[in-house]
Amino acid sequence: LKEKHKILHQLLQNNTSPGDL
Amino acid sequence: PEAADLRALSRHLYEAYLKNFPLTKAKARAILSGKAGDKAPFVIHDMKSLMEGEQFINCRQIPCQEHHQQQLAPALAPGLAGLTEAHCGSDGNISDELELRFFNSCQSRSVEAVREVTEFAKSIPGFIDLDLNDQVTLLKYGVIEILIIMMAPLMNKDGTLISYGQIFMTREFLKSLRKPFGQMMEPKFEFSVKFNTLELDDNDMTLFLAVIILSGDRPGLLNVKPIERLQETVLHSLELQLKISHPDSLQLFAKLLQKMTDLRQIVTDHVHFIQLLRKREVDMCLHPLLQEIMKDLY
Repeated sequence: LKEKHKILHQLLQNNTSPGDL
Repeated sequence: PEAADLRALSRHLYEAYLKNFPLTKAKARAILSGKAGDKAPFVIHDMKSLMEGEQFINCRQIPCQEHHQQQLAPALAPGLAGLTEAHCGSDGNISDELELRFFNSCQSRSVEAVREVTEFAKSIPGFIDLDLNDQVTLLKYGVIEILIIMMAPLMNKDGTLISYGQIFMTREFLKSLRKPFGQMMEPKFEFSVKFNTLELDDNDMTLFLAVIILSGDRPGLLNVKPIERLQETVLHSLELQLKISHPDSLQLFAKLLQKMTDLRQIVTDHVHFIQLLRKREVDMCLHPLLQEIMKDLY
């Protein structure tokens, strides 16, 4: 599941800024 | 003591709500009723005013950027931020291009909103201790429902606030867009007008959002029990909150929970619209994050 949802996973793990998306 | 714990949970979540979603229901309703004290929102009601809306946003772009830099996330709504980045070409139908650009700006705002919802979810006590795969599943299935719920305070029967409450776009204009753009928002208006009759305040909304995120019946969850335990606590907190904030509103708790069924149908229809768009609009690219969320959703 994590493989198929890399960005969601990344958002959960980090404080991703909107620019990174 | 138990009630005190539930109130503490409510306060904690409300703080996270304010931190992540600064355009509160209270502020949105003040703007819609002309009591915000600020300038009235710019009204988009046709293609001409949509183009003027781009200029309007251009003029106000600097405060918006500052807003982001302060990490004060704006309210959940389709926005116009991306509109200023594209320009109508000399070829082709300008209205078609404007509509597509508007859709793309809504996508950008949705991506930002997903980030905000994720941060809010992480603030729910116990959420980050759940299995990481289950956290992904809860967000995948919950986030569009949350976005639709959070649109309700921005809407009335005539239109919706967008672009952080700076613009009001009329329902008739949205309906007039070409298919399927013109069909996409109508179910959300119908839902929102009914939902708004419940007259929830921001505190109530906070707990309802947390309840939706902690749905133990999402497909593919690995470990349902801890999710259900967390949801049960938030449900108790919501029930108590509603008794305090709406003492005369009988069955409000039950009515609110019933809305969760309506929401799932709206999300299913929304995903269908997006699939239709991807087939019809050759120039349309769906953002990778939104692709992730919508792939194999329903």
